Amino acid sequence: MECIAIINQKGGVGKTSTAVNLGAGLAQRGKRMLLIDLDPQGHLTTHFGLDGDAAGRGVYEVLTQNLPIEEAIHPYSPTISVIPSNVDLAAAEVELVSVVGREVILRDLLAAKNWPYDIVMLDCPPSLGILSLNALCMSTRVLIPVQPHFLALQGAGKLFETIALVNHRLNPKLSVAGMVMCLYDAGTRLSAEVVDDLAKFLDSSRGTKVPWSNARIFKNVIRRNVKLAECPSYGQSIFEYAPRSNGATDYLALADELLEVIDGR
Amino acid sequence: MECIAIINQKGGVGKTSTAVNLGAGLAQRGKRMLLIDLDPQGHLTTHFGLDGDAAGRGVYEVLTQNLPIEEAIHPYSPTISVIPSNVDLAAAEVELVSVVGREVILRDLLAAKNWPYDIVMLDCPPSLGILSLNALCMSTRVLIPVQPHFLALQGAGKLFETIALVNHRLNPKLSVAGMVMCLYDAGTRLSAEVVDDLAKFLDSSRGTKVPWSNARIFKNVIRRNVKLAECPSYGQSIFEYAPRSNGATDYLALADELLEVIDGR
Ligand SMILES: Nc1ncnc2c1ncn2[C@@H]1O[C@H](COP(=O)(O)OP(=O)(O)OP(=O)(O)O)[C@@H](O)[C@H]1O
Ligand SMILES: Nc1ncnc2c1ncn2[C@@H]1O[C@H](COP(=O)(O)OP(=O)(O)OP(=O)(O)O)[C@@H](O)[C@H]1O
Ligand SMILES: [Mg+2]
Ligand SMILES: [Mg+2]
Repeated sequence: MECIAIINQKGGVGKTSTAVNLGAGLAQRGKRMLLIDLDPQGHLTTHFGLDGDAAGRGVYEVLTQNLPIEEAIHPYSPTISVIPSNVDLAAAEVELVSVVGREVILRDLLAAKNWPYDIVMLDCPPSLGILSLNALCMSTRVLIPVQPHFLALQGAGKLFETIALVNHRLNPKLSVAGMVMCLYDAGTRLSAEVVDDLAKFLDSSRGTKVPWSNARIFKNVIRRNVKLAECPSYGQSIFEYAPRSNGATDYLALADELLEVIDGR
Repeated sequence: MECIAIINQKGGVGKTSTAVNLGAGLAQRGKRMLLIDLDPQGHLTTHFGLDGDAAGRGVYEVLTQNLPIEEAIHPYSPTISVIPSNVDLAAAEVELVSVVGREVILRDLLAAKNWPYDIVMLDCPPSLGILSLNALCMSTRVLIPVQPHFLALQGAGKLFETIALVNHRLNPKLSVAGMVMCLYDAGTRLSAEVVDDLAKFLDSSRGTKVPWSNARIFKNVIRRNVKLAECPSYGQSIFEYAPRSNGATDYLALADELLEVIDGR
């Protein structure tokens, strides 16, 4: 079972849109998906219309109240299930501050069973706290959505420090699959220049022993497309809402590219 | 001295761009500005090119190491000074967890002296933790940058709950001046519909006793403009980088509108 963390501590760069639509794209390709909403703001949960059901049966209860993980799994469709977040999750950061092994709670719970999923995808909040650490500790691959703006490189540097620490101390299997360019403004010099900087940064680590030595910039970028901003209010992925939009095309192409990476092609 | 919190727990909606460029717009109109970077990610600090100087002399040291606040004030220009953030600020949330009066540390320090500023502007991180609470406890007015996307209304609701609590228990002077539409995509139905929903929401509280009963949607919206995304990498506000751009026009018009509100017109 592949476990993929969708992570970037910068806010509003497309993590949730990627978890939802890349997740749905992979489901379109026949993968059985489990999406876990690790953000107390619960946008992935809301995107799938699960706010109402999330109360009392979400990530917070699993992490702090010993709720069995299967009781927190809510089916969305035949190929997509969700572990939702609710507002109580905001308390987890402080509640877990002195719990031993607090970064590996989710990993241990998930490892304890066999699950009927091909890929688990973790939607992280815009921070590098205990929730993101749980994601990094249980993942085999990391996908970093990046808005090609100023500070994308600086943010990546900080994130890689955290990934290096987790890889070194807690999860030797952790590796960065790559960066996904989101909210890409085609035709602006800014987007192109930032992609260039990020590519150079990744190239400089090839052949070294860091967990991002094989990381790539995914060829398929996700262009800015208002349909992607609209589909959450209908509780749908882009494939249900606007299947012929650039948003759907881009995320499906990204799903195919990710599957090649996973299959080692 | 006016104290204005720029706050929204949703990431990437234009808080920092507003703190920088609305701040600079007010400075253009002759106001002496103090900008305080309350985000551990330090984007406002980086925007003004102060990363290097921030080490050891920023918000973190003021909050947790008894650094006198004047030693953390870094001049950027004759009309703009900055209290920077550095990466250590991420630890403040946990370090202050059991400190009595942790939400009013900044307020008490600022109240203890007379300052040569007309307006203090606080750039908040994308969360409602101790840093944002310090901002709300010391502010007279709240400005909420909003990206007119799905969940803008839900986010506002959650933010208003926190504002109501702070107003009730800690800061009776706190009031919401209004919402600033940022990253506004002119010509999309989505932007227009969300603005409509937010306006109805605010109208429904007119004449009640809540701290947002006089809140407005600022008429001057900030349109999406790549110049606003570019100017941080030059360490400049939009007025220095691209004074004839829509970004400069919009933020200057917003500054004038805010000054009317402050002067009670
Ligand atoms: N390619 C795109 N085109 C248009 N809008 C987009 C695109 N990607 C994301 N959005 C919209 O931009 C906003 C921010 O995206 P999103 O919520 O996915 O970012 P995030 O990184 O998950 O944010 P947070 O840090 O708050 O978790 C959302 O309203 C989303 O619908
Ligand atoms: N009107 C605009 N047009 C184009 N780009 C913009 C505009 N406003 C902000 N941006 C860019 O969008 C990105 C997010 O904006 P910004 O950092 O101001 O949001 P924020 O709310 O402060 O984010 P965070 O929650 O991480 O603090 C930045 O790269 C910024 O330069
Ligand atoms: Mg998100
Ligand atoms: Mg910011």
